[in-house]
Amino acid sequence: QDLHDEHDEL
Amino acid sequence: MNIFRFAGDMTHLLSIIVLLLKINATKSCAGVSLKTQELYLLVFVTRYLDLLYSYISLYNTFMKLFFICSSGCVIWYIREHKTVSQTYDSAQDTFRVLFLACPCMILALTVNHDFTVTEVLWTFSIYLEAVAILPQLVLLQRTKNVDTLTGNYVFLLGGYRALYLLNWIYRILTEPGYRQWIVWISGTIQTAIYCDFFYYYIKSWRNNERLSLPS
Repeated sequence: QDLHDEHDEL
Repeated sequence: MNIFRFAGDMTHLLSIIVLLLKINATKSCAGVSLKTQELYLLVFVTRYLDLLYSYISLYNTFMKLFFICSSGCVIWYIREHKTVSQTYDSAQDTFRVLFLACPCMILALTVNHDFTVTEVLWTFSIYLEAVAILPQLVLLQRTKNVDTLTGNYVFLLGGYRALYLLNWIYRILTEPGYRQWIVWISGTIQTAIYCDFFYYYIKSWRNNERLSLPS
């Protein structure tokens, strides 16, 4: 989940 | 998504539109660094591999595809277009990109969140984006009287990074537990690289002069 959140930016 | 992030993305989008407009309208890529564009394509392809297996939003998917396609389009213009390619000055655009890409790959293999192929490539793209503008800045420095649109392109690219800094500050203040050190440190370095350019850009704009960077 943490990792996924980090990749929400472009 | 907050207003700073959205404004940052729109500035990034606009910078690319300005660049494509300049190339298409003037049929010239004078002052544009092919090396920087190739680095950006590498950045986008390695970062957006998640297009193949993860979905965040239609917005994200559209922007990712736009960034990949537009940088591919700029490269095509410079390398392949009949008239535009003749205006490319490879003798000036001599930055050794391997000196940027190799250290970034070594760093990505060493400092990352997860030692998997996609995560290392994603981290590599974050490091590489931080320095990918350098060949363009060196080329501008060698070009006396930078044309307005090329100057605007670089200014908008730097503006997008500055807005991302504000986005992170906003997120730190509003999202408990939010942190992403790799992105923050690389992004801060990336923005700092533009400081010198910003100074001369604003100075030339205030004095109503053509931009030229001191060498």
